[in-house]
Amino acid sequence: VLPQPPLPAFFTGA
Amino acid sequence: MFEARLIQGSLLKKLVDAIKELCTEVNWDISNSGINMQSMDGSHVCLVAFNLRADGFDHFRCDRPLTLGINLGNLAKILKCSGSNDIITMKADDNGDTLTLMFESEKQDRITDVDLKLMSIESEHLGIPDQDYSAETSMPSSEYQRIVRDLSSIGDTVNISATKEGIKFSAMGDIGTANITLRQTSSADKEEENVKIEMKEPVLLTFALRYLNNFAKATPLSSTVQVFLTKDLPVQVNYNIQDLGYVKYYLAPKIEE
Repeated sequence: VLPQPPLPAFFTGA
Repeated sequence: MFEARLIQGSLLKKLVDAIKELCTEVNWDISNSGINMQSMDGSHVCLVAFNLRADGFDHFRCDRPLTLGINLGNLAKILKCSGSNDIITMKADDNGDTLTLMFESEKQDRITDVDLKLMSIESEHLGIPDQDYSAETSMPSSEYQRIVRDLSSIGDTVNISATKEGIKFSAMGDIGTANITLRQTSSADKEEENVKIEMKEPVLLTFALRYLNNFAKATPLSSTVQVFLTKDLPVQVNYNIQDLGYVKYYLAPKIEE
């Protein structure tokens, strides 16, 4: 099962 | 003072139904350009954003920017009291702690008004960069709904790959494997029934089907859906709401460690 990284790892804070 | 009147009130009901299971407590940002929301789901794996443009409303007034903290489950309960052809008006005072919703029947012979208690919600705002997508697909929203539903009976995750051949959805599970490939079409009677694929580079990504299925709750809002795939980045699933705005979902891909 592949791990599921959280979204903030991809998008920066505004 | 905020006031917004939506003739096609059912759109608001459909919108709330499309997002309430992913996000329970959210802030709606109101300005004179319209209503915006951005919220991550509880597990911080996906993000839901919508925009309702002021000019999509029959009447829209917002004297100063407001943030309304809303429990979407409670709002959905209230919207259940509206009829499918009702006109919906929302109102809030600048420093108030309620959102007033008014439902008028088509003939305007029955009027319901309900005050929803607002709450103070701390929320993070994510900056989403403009991305150069590897592949952009437009398809009937019913087709997307069917693909993610059908593959959910096979496995928990789906590999989505875009190549010259088309866009392929593959699931694997204990009972076996399944692949669904969509090819570009141009022969449908209506433009929105076609599958369109614009590919810059081949791409393969893996996603949790549970979330992709949840996004399909927006199907009643739009006849088409756009799926944007970018190497190593979250997928964007985009439903345009005709003459009013959009709802967009972003889901982080599963990655090899």
